[in-house]
Amino acid sequence: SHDFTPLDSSAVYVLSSMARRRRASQS
Amino acid sequence: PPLQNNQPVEFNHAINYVNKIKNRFQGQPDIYKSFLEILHTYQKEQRNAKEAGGNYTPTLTEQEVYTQVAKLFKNQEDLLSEFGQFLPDA
Repeated sequence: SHDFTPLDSSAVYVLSSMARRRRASQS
Repeated sequence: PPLQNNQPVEFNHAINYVNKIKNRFQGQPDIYKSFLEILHTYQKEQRNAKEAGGNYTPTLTEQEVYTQVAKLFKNQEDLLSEFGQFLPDA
């Protein structure tokens, strides 16, 4: 997206990996 | 890491959420920075645990992550409840 800093990108990465772990633990 | 088939939904959700937080706390960069630090600490702990192959218990549990974020996001119920959608076992 627009004006994302490397820090923002890493937050996105952590959040989406959290969500994946969540889905994995639910299935 | 390469994108997998089922990843984009979660990835887009994460992007939207980070944007929302950035906008909400535009005038309070310290809050946004603290949020990032909590996330990174959590990620680091998860990585340590994974590398230790079950011989290491993360010091920052999901419950503690949620509690810390709740303190940061006080009076921002919508952000907090959306955060709960990312967190495993929240």
